[in-house]
Amino acid sequence: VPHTCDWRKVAGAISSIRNQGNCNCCWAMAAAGNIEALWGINFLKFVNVSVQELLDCGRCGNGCYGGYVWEAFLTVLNNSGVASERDYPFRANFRPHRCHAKTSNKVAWIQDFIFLPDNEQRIAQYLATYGPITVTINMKYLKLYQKGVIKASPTTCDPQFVDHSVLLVGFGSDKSEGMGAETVSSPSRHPRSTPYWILKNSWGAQWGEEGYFRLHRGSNTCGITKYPVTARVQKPNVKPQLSCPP
Amino acid sequence: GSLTAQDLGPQPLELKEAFKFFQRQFNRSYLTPEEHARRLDIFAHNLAQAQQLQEEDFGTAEFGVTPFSDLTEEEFGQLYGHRRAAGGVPGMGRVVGPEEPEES
Repeated sequence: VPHTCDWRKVAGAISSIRNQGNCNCCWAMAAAGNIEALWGINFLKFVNVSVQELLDCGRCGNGCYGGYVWEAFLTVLNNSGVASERDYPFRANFRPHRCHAKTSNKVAWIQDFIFLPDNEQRIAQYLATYGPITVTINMKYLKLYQKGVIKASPTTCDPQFVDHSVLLVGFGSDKSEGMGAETVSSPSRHPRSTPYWILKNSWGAQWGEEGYFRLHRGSNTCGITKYPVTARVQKPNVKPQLSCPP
Repeated sequence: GSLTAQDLGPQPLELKEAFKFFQRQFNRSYLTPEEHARRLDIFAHNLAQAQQLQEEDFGTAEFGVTPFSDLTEEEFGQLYGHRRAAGGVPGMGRVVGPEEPEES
């Protein structure tokens, strides 16, 4: 596993930050971001896929009240692909019977989707090798988050109660002055390293670190290992053309 | 200094200034003085909440004013949460690990 990985450094691979507005469709935006990134790094095709199609054509209906990332993948599989954002634009609302997947031109499709083990080392390895992964976390700390690495305890951020889906796009370590837990045995002050995940949110670019945020890596902070799931756009074991830049 | 719910009392000047700045920054306006006062109260509460998160956090995160600082927890959860997953995943369970990519 490399020390750092940041898929945002591959031009075009990570689409711009979306804003779900009044529609609880983080699950569809995370899935769309996952598919876009995988098409970019596997086929060097940089597309923006339609979140609205995932909302309108999902089996569960009314995705503006919430949904599951894997439902979005099932919708893409059922429709043998997904239209572009341009052809099927986002409207931040849901109307029954509005799905027009059959008439829209597909710009991306997936082979299947997989869940990953709830192990942060394995997740990091997969992320660096195959590309971004969607995760579902407890969003308690996000509403008033501005910047930096969030490190919460299971009592303040219950890892079993997850309610927000986002896209994992990289990881690294934050060097900052101060006494770290690892250095307690040598009280002298020297740089403390805080390993973190980089996550893409769907609350607009004015929130957080230009739409992104960072969670501590290695402590299952806010339940990040509970539902790591990603689409696959290639046959198993076929590696993408690009690898994750440090 | 830090603003906490206890020492807010009648709205201090700096709180009102901070709220004005928030409104400019995130383009917020309110239809009635009552709504404005209510949002100011919520803003103060969220500042105190941010202070608490700051104290709870073990990392390097900073909490404070964000685009959602004039929303209550309920409003925020309704607008931006992901409600259904809170109930867990019916019957989905774990399927594969990276070393068995052939299974799906």
